[in-house]
Amino acid sequence: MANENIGRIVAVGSGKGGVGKSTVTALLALAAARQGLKAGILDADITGPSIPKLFGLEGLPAPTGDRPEPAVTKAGIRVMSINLLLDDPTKPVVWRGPMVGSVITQFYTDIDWGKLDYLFIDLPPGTSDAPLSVMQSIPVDGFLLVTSPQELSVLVVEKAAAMTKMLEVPLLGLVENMAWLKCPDCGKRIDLFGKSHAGTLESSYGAPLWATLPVEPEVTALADAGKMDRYADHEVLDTLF
Amino acid sequence: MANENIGRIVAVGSGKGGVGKSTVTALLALAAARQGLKAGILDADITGPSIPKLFGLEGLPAPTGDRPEPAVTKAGIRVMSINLLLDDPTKPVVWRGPMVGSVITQFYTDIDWGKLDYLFIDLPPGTSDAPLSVMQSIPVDGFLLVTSPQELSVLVVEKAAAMTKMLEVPLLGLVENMAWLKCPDCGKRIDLFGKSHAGTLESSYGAPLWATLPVEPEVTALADAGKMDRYADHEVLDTLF
Ligand SMILES: Nc1ncnc2c1ncn2[C@@H]1O[C@H](COP(=O)(O)OP(=O)(O)O)[C@@H](O)[C@H]1O
Ligand SMILES: Nc1ncnc2c1ncn2[C@@H]1O[C@H](COP(=O)(O)OP(=O)(O)O)[C@@H](O)[C@H]1O
Ligand SMILES: [Zn+2]
Repeated sequence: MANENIGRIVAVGSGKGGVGKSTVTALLALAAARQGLKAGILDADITGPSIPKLFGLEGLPAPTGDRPEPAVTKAGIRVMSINLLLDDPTKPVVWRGPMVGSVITQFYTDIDWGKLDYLFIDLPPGTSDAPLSVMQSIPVDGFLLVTSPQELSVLVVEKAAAMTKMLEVPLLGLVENMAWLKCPDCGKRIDLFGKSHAGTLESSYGAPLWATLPVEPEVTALADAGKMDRYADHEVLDTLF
Repeated sequence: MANENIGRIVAVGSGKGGVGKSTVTALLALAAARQGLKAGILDADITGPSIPKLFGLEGLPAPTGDRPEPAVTKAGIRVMSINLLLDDPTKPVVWRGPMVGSVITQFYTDIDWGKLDYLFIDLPPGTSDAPLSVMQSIPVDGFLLVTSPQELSVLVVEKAAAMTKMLEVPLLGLVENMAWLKCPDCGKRIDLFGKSHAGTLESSYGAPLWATLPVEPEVTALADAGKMDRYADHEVLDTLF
């Protein structure tokens, strides 16, 4: 059932909602695209229509072959999400029931993604059964944990490490989101919540710090407007990929 | 069952954990104390030992009368928490079962708080049964909702408004926490996440903006060290009370 056209598959998870996991997934895809790589996002987070909404996607293209094709953002990132099957992909819909898991699995097996260097999976938040069963149904090459400084804790990293160890998936690292910001007047880099603890966690859990991202008004504004393709902070993108 | 020695009782709630509800409850008590008022905190949040931990409380004092007395912080704030009944009140313990609700109710009926102008209740997070049943067992005069800008939403305020309306408790207002910060170099006030939405919510829900608090390294540091009594930003305290 392996999809021969897809290169590496990286799952993006979080200890709980609200840390910016979907936003960071979008930034990872933009960072890969900036490097000239072909990137896709498989939206497995049924808690909300984030990925289609972030990119202002309206629906799926008409199929040109015998298999359905993903939507494509303005930056060329391919996206598949249950929400793209709705009239209004940006409206929140509660998805439930035994069909959801198999629909998400089919996004991997039955969608014609074309040739992809990287496929990022936006997992359901948390370390419950939901993200676990997605990673049991789709062959994942690595896992990134998104945290925010006040939410980052030994417990969160332990649970993610236990989950990835059980699945035999490498825990590639932590992405600490909304960890600092730049003063718009004087340019000073201001750490929120004191120094990041992620450095100490690296030694305790073999979970390296993958990137530490700022709170950026540009992110909030583009996310709200559905125009994430326009995000252009190269300094930040270059730390992600 | 009314406790004649207690003045106004203000319950402090949140849409979900992690927005700083316990921290804000502590700041409210400190703000009242700064005004020369006698303040107490009834810790009804069994998800963690926050209130005793914030103030570095070690246990209960030996009783001097026929009823148990609360712990007292260095700033003179009285505190009662299930965690103060343990050997180590700062260690996280999972409290469950039908006894918990009645123990919390007894903190109101059977504890000798002495004369209090204000008693703040640190509610369990969220708008589920847990905060609801606390407010059904203890006569509350008002309710404050703590939010953070990225968590603040119409849905959260609606749920809190529905809960307080059903209980016939006034929704005194929203405390937007971690909404801005001051650049330590140039002093510029930087709004996180764009302009606060709390202003528009006021007109939609009759939930006024009670206060908008900054992310402050002083808060994180004192909270972590169990020394919240030393918090001395008068500008912030004066907006809370
Ligand atoms: N680095 C950032 N800077 C500014 N806003 C951010 C950043 N990361 C996330 N956000 C905002 O925070 C909110 C939550 O992000 P989201 O990706 O939906 O979180 P999650 O997927 O973890 O629930 C969104 O409004 C998003 O625009
Ligand atoms: N205004 C603030 N500035 C800096 N840190 C804060 C602020 N408010 C809360 N925090 C920190 O955020 C974390 C969560 O706060 P807490 O009060 O435990 O949240 P809740 O009770 O909503 O779960 C704590 O580490 C606390 O020290
Ligand atoms: Zn500055």
